Amino acid sequence: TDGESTHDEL
Amino acid sequence: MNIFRLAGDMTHLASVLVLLLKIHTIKSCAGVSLKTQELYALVFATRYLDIVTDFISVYNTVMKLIFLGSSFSIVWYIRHHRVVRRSYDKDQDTFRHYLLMIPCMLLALFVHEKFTFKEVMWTFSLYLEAVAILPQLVLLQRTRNIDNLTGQYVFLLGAYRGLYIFNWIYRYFTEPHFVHWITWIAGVVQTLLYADFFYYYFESWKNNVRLQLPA
Repeated sequence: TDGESTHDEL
Repeated sequence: MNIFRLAGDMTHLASVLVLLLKIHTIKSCAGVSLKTQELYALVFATRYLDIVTDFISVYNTVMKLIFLGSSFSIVWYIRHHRVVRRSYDKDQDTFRHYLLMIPCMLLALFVHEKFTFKEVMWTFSLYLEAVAILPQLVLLQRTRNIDNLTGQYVFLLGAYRGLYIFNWIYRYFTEPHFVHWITWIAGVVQTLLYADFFYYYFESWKNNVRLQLPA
């Protein structure tokens, strides 16, 4: 979660 | 996962269940905006493109499937179900989709974190979700008597957005480098759109009268 595109939220 | 995030997701889930309950058991979609439901289906379809490329957790994948499945089935029910579609307030639900979709797409093309297809689609879904409730709010304002389930559906959706803001505040202080301006601004805008509704919702609850929004 550092601006990279791993979006762990819905 | 923190308690605000979990509570937010559960409230979101509850809102969908309330709506499905109304449509499936009462066989009525009176007061429900098809425009808003179609926009939500588009929001989830464009946001969850990563469902096939990135694995985050079983929880994450299952929830994504639930939101995709429920939003498309709600749209199907309102458009095609033999009984349900007759209760749809077509003449009142006149908000034009493209007035929301086109500006959101343009904004996503110019304001995003990274210029890749998936990232622009994700950003578009954030902008679109922020305003997708507008056709529903307009319809509520036109509906004289808002039934309990429809009122609760909108209330739960608003509560879900509010809880996500607390989740971001919590994550900002507990996770290093957790900064997502686009998500946060879109989320705050979305929550603010509910402010007026919340006010009348609590007033009607306090005074124990039927919810009615002033025209």
